[in-house]
Amino acid sequence: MNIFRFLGDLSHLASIFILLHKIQTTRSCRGISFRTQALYVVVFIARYLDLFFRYVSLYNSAMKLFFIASSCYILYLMKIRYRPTHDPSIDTFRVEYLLAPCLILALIFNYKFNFAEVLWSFSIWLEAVAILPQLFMLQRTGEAENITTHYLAALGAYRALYIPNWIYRYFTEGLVDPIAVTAGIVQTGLYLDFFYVYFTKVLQGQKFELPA
Amino acid sequence: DPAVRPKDEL
Repeated sequence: MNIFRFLGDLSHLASIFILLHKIQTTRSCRGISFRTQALYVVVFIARYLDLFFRYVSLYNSAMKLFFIASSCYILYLMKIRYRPTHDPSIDTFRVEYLLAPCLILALIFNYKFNFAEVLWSFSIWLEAVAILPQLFMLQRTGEAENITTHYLAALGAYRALYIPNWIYRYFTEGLVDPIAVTAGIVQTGLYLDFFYVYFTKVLQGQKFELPA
Repeated sequence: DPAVRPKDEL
């Protein structure tokens, strides 16, 4: 485990705690896309099914269980506990347009044509684009609470930090994972516009507002 | 065996 990966994982953990904190303290899931959160449940379950047949480390298993459990808990908070605060009329991105291409990509690009590996590849592609309903919603409302932008920044930083990790692993272990690398670059790329506004506005003490 | 991915990443 190198420092980039570790920081990436910490950033991912932090993003979930920030999101939970936002929902609990404001007692609202306003500004959060249910569709994106539901896609993360699909991503984690599809990818971490290997919990049942592969043991890597305590760290690895604990993180996988945490990501599955926390993503399900967030859905519960959004759909049941704070349901009235969720406005489905602005959360309208068609997730079929993400699921179908990801399934096709997974069937074409995988390391072995079996159920678990195709599902793994599917989860990698789906994770890359799962943020789109959220970004689409942000685009529609044109603004966001600061705490929501911190959540998105931590979530975006997580996969961005995996990129130097992959470079490091290539040089130190000779490992290359073209599927994860390609999807990871796409995933990070989707955040570029957001990061620009986050760094130039939110971190300068201004409100997150997109130009009209 | 063709390329295998590192199984330790999240």
